[in-house]
Amino acid sequence: MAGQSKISSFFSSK
Amino acid sequence: MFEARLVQGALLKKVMEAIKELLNEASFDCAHSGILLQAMDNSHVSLVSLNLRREGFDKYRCDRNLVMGMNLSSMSKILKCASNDDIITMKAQDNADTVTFVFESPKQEKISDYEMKLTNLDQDHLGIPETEYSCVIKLPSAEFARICRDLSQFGESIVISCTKEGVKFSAAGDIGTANIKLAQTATVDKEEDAVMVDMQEPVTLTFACKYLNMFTKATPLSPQVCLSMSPDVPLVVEYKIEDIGHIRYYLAPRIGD
Repeated sequence: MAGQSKISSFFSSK
Repeated sequence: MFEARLVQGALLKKVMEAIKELLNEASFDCAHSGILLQAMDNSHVSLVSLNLRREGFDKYRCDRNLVMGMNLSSMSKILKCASNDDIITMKAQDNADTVTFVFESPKQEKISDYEMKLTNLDQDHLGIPETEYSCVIKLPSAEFARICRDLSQFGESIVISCTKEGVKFSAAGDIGTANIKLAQTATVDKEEDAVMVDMQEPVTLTFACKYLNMFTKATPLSPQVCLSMSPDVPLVVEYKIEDIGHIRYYLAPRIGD
């Protein structure tokens, strides 16, 4: 989907 | 040894309905304090965080921390075998590769058990920072589900705009545009019917309908839903699960629409 950001780009991996 | 007995077994059935469309599989992290589940959907656009505290269970025992990877389609099939008024117990031995679900009818005249194989899941856990949100909106969960369903007819996205006047949900597409405005309620007979807006600064964000509609599968868990938004960060959609815990969905915004 165009323009859809990923959730992983907002939260860092533990 | 892990054992968790939930008198209101229907709650676990509802939790399953609330996550099974979004997730194929997930790890249930069982610890002394309760059960946690965190998982991203296949496209990594949203994240589900489920918290069931030990105090919410009739009986709870967890001698050692246990990670149980479950195929949610299989778990859903098993939970469908439980009646709504059944008491549900989940149990597993330490280091076991199976989990057992026991369903007891309220008068104990029927007791069933189902053993399910566990799977090894290598899932990333994300650290979610504590955030003060610019806008926190509480509204009836059925109203939110209705809005998401209605606006999905117009386009792939819903714009949520929160100001001090209230909250506006908008969609636009080939057939036209739609706007639904909810004002903060002044007085209500029942708290669960209220619309409450706590706004520090106005926020407008765009989200994919597809995910919002999947989140609303949690509607039977709670009469109210809480939406938290800040500029350029994921939306949080939270449903309380009685006095046992909560389910939170985090949804990355759409950008450049």
